Amino acid sequence: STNEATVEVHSVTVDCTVTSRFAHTVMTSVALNKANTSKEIFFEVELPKSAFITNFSMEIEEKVYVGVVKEKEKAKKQYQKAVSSGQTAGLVKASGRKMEKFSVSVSIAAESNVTFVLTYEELLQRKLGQYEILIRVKPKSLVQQFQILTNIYEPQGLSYVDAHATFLSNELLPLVEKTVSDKKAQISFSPTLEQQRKCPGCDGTLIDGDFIVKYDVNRQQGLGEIQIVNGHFVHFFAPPDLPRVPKNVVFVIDRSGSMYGRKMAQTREALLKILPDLHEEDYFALIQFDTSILSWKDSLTKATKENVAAAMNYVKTIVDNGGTDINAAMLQAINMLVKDRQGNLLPERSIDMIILLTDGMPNSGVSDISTIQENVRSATGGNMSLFCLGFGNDVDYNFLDVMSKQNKGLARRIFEASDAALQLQGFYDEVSSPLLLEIDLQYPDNAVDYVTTSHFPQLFNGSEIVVAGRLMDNDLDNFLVEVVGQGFEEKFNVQGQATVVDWNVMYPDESYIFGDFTERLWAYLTIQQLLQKSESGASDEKANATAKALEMSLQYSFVTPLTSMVVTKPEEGDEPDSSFIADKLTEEQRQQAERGRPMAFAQAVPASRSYAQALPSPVYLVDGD
Amino acid sequence: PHFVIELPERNDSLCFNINNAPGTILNLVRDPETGVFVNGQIIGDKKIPPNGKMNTYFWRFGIIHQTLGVRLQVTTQYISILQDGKEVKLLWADTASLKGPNVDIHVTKDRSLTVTLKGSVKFVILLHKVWKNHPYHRDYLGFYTLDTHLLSPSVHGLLGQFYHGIEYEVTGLRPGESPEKPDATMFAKGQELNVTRGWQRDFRRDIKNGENVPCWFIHNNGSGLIDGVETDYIVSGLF
Repeated sequence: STNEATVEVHSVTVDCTVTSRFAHTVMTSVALNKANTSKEIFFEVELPKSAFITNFSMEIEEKVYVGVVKEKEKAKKQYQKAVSSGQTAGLVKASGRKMEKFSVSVSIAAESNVTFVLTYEELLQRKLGQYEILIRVKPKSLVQQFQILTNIYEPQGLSYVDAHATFLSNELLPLVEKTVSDKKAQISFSPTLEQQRKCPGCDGTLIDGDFIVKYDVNRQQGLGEIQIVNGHFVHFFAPPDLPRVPKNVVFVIDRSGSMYGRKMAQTREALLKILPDLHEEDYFALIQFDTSILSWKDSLTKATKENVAAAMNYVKTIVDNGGTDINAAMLQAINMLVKDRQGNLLPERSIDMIILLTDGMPNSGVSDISTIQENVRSATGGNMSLFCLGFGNDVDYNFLDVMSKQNKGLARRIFEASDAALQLQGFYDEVSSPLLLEIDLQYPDNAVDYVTTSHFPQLFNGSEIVVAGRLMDNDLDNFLVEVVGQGFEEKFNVQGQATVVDWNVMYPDESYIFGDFTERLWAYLTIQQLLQKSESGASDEKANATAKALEMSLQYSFVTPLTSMVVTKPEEGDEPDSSFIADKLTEEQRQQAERGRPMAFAQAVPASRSYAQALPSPVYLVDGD
Repeated sequence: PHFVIELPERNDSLCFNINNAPGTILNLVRDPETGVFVNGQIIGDKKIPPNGKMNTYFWRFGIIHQTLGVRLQVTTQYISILQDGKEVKLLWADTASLKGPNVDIHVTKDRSLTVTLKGSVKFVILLHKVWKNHPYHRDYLGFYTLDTHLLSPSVHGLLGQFYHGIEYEVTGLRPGESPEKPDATMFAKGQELNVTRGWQRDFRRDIKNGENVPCWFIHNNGSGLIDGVETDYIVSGLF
């Protein structure tokens, strides 16, 4: 980006190649300084937060400066100067709830050009029956050559491909070219300089927003899809047409004082949208809590139309008040599920689930976080799933995240924006339709090693289980795969033999599809799971998991929370080159950034305070009486 | 002196007093990561007023930015800036601006001092001028931090510990000693505190009368709200 008229952005290209859900994106930008003095040029890219940066380079006057991935602590020590002047993590910042921003600036001599290249990779997750590629483009000026090119290779075959962008006008819409064959799709968007213009003769650009490609693959009954490439395998499991398993869900609702205002209103709004989506064969309960615990009914209730309507009326009466006793509320919810199970009040083949909606810090009853986690873990006895929704910037997300993972569930932050109720509903949609329980994907011990997690507590409708591993040798005659799980009516059990996919036959016209993608997919998935273990695993597991994740991050050049990318950039004149460090943000760092952002306060300032509107951030003062 | 912690996102404020012997120096902000420290020295009235209640105020602040190599001493008499071995002294009687590579300073005659330390913190010091022949009271200073988001997460001190927000909840509203000041129970930092609804004054817009800020008052020198006790924040010198 540049606001200088003398700097010309020559080209911006985004090249995204997806091979079996593994997306490899290269963003390249070339700018030319036409002035007779040096100019500072900024390169800013927003990438999905689930992605890992793998490479960055700048080419200036035929010299290439390449980022090097190093162990975070070593990089910090080595580049103490950058750290002490506050530049740690300076290249990567949180940007909204889905993205993070990588930015670097460099001074370019008169009449010379610079080429920036950033590469990142991610495994696309199937959510609500589709994969999503999100590319954010915000060039600050018109670009001579602008192109977004997405190639998707899915050996299973594509069931549909859809592309749209938030900035597409009627004029730009026909410029999105989509070519879809059975196993391959290409989507390109390449407006000319004139087509980018906001209006004839003006310099503003229409290109500003998200370019989104959504697709799904053909799925077949049975084992799912197993691909073997270059000594690694990956197994995608998401069988179609399975009946959903009924669920028994207890909503545990924090109504403490800090939920007051928008959070409480959004909670009510979300519950009013979620409750009618319950299936008639489901059972549900509502427990609201502050320092005291209040249950709608003593037992779970069948989700008949009448009961749901009564529950909706009850939800409308929930108001905020008092402190936060998460421990007692959780134990009451667990106890209710256990009691109803023991009393045979719930269907035998059904899943027990608790959804906790809270904004935070327990401060009444048991307030020690690890004690609460231990109490909940021991009370559930591994027999129910816990999903936590954390509201607001101050929520102790790590507490909820660990507690969920210890109980076969997951946590999600709910951002207090206008669509918080939609976020809640979206999360509920993801987890509301379990298809299989306790799924085990089994591979022959003598044929594979370093297999990623292969046991999953549940498979939800619209999602997908992915397992990857390394093959011990190339003798694949005995590569038998078995999947077992618990379905609605009966046990799910399929067996089959994996076969090697010959990519040259499948895609004969492609001379190169980044060939080691299966290995990188395996490495990405392994690192993600090791990072999770290093957060929520048993204490002896944590150190091992961290060490292994670091080793693999370095080996595969991924910028993860354990590594840093060190970028050396040239300085003008006699100044020595200086180094910058790009880090991967953790959820905690994202939260800190959000707390510190003055805008966040500005948005939160209520209009009723006469002078608060003029203040972008809170004031802390000491003065005389 | 009275402390006010404004929480605009909750449309609320917390307040407490710290009463200590005149001469005591208290740490207000301490951020070893960015090298920012603010200490203030307390002074008392000239003599005990007829109501028997001695007021205490801040009369001198020491501000250090180690990384930038800047030291500021602000008293009720003058403002001294020390950087790279050079000292610049300004008087409250002047309106003056100083723009340096690391620090910007603006003095509004006999009223306020605005200091911006590059990339770390912005604050305002107010001068409360009292009639010099007043039998009891004397000039004093107020310290207001306006922008703290660049300080590190480990920032601490009597004010600094609140820069990254505080989780609290208030329940059990009940009549207090004074009809317009009800009592309540506050849950904060894992403790249960008795608090009183009241107000304190923000003097930035009206240096003479101030503006009332409704707040939850925490008794006993902020006990339970501040980490530790108030004596933990006593330091031996201004710098």
